[in-house]
Amino acid sequence: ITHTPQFLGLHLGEGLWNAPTLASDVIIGIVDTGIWPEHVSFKDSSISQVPSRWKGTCEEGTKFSVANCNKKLIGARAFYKGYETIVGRINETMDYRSPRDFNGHGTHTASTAAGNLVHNANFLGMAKGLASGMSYTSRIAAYKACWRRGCTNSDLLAAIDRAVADGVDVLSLSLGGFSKPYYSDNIAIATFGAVQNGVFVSCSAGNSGPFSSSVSNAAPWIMTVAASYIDRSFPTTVKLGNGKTFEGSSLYSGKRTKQLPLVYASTAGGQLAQFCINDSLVPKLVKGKIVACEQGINSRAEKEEQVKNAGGAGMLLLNAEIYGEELLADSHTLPATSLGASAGKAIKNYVRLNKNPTASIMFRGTVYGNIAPVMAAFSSRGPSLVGRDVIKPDITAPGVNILAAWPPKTIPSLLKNDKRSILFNIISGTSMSCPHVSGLAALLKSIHKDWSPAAIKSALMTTAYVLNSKRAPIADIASNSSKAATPFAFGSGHVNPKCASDPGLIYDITSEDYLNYLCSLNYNSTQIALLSRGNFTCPNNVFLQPGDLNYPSFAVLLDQNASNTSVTYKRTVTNVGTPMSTYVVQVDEPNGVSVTVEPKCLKFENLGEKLSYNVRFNALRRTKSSTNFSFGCLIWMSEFYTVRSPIAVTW
Amino acid sequence: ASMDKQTYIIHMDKTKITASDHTLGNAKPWYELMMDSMHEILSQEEEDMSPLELLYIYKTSISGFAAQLSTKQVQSLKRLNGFLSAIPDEMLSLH
Repeated sequence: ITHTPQFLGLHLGEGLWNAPTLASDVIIGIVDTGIWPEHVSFKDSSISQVPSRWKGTCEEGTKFSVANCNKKLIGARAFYKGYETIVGRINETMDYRSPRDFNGHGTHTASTAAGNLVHNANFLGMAKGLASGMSYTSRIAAYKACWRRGCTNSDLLAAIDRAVADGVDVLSLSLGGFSKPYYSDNIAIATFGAVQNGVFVSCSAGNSGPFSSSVSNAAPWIMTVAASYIDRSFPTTVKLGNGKTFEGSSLYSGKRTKQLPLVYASTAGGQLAQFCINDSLVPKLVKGKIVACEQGINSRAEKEEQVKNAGGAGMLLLNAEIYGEELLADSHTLPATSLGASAGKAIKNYVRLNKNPTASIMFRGTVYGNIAPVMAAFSSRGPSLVGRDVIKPDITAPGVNILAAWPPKTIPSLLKNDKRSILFNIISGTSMSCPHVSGLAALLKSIHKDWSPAAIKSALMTTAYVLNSKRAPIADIASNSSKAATPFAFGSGHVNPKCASDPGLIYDITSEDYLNYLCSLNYNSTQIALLSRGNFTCPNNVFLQPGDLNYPSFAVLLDQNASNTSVTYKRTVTNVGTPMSTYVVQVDEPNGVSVTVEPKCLKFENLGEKLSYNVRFNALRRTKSSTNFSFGCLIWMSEFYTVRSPIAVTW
Repeated sequence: ASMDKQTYIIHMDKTKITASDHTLGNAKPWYELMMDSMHEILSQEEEDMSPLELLYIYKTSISGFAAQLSTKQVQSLKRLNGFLSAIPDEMLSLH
């Protein structure tokens, strides 16, 4: 990846990217579509011998042999038995029946987490710079469990099970399904076993935003990652015949268009021509013109295909209202740009009111310095449907227009006639943000070898920031950046690796704590055994409530109708900062709630010392116009550290 | 029979997997005992003698296996010591 390391404060030879940190052996397992092993991002120069503890291997298969692995890519396996029972035998003209990546997604995510340094990486001249994974000296083990039509649970579980047995330290899963109770969610079950084995698990939150409660991979032992825009963009300028201009986004690498006739809906074709679906565009209406296509029904690539086939000279991709000003950059093969919902509305009106509408598109290349981060509209949102007592997603990392490694034989656009071969591609999704966090977790693991997965998670969460580059609250692009994003969009905030490496305090959680949490959800013994694998019984005479899970954030459920209701949660923090330190609490109370913390001051005398506090959330009188949610935060502050936990109250 | 089958992920409580009479005394790992018991139970089924189509045995982060099974076979497997649940396989998507 280019630029995001710098955006996150990582610089060669400094801080987390200094020699001692990078010398440590951390192995990241990527469960995805495989890997392109010859890619320059996976060269093993300057990397030491493979650690003796590693039990993995490189499995032979189609166009993949043991020789494809090296000291960087130390393991590669493929899992397809489940897939083939559902879909049929893998068509080897469409995929490799081996760990080799046909799709590109796995190569992209692997290099984002731990790709080696590559100078002058770029996509058709754009986003040019030094590319590197977040933890560029970490080892990679690729577990291919995703194929042309998706990933079956049976293959994913085999991949996770094998990765843990092989000895990975971090697992990265940029995939998911519908959320369901943990005891029937195979990914939740398998990742719990991974965490029990000391493996940090990072999963993408999903791309079903901005709809509420769309978050997936929401088990509390998983780090659930949302996606943001960084300060880099690929802007375009669309100029209409009436002189109005709009900013869009595109990875088209050619020249600007002339001012050309603009067609849309009935002026471009028949029924549903506004969506540019198959056979909806009429060539004689479209040829040589710019076609406006609305988001929806078919994919962006299919719309481009239709415009090209009908002889269009350009395309404007107009956002649906729900996605606001989201501007994803696509690698178009004809002059095309995406545009936000407000531009879309203006353009549709312009076409309707003018007999001879025209437009031009200018491509402005790579631009840096935008206000950032901003939450992506597509990033899935909380509250979690299956665990309202935990804020999900947990954290945010860059996930929009991310450049990373790409197989040279995989076309970048999903278009049938695209013949381009590239080494780096720019794509978007929580799939892209997840491996950022996986790589950062590997960096923390290399410094703090004895930290549990929960401790690493806590460090990343309590040091995350919630203000953008202009010191204003991080905005949500789904609201046209007019509203601040909430913890149900960004979790604890935007990841801040430098601070995470030295968080001061951590909220640690043991496997037993997680199981007690499941007991507090009133899971029966079978459901508990599914996760514990059979060696745990819920305690009988202990009061357990879900809110007591020692989580680094607070999700509070209060009864709307009962006045003066309150809940009290207990937390325990471990001192990992300076031995003698005093922390004082500071609370930003959510609307309609008073928050009382006891004690208000924590005095530590030793490293590793644990101290507990109680926090009481008391519902105040609410007005009818109040929303169902209110947000605040609780911060422990010392001379050197700020340990922040968001509070989300659901009424 | 094969047409009626689908892939299930069978979760097991490995602490409850015990050797059957004729395998007693063998120092087998739990997953081998599990397979022995499973074959034994399925072979007792008179109506469905189709061979078991085992995809994976999960040993580390979960305990259990994935197999193509008929609904009748799934019912039979509920008699296995340590049986917890049978979840039909499903497809997830890249994000």
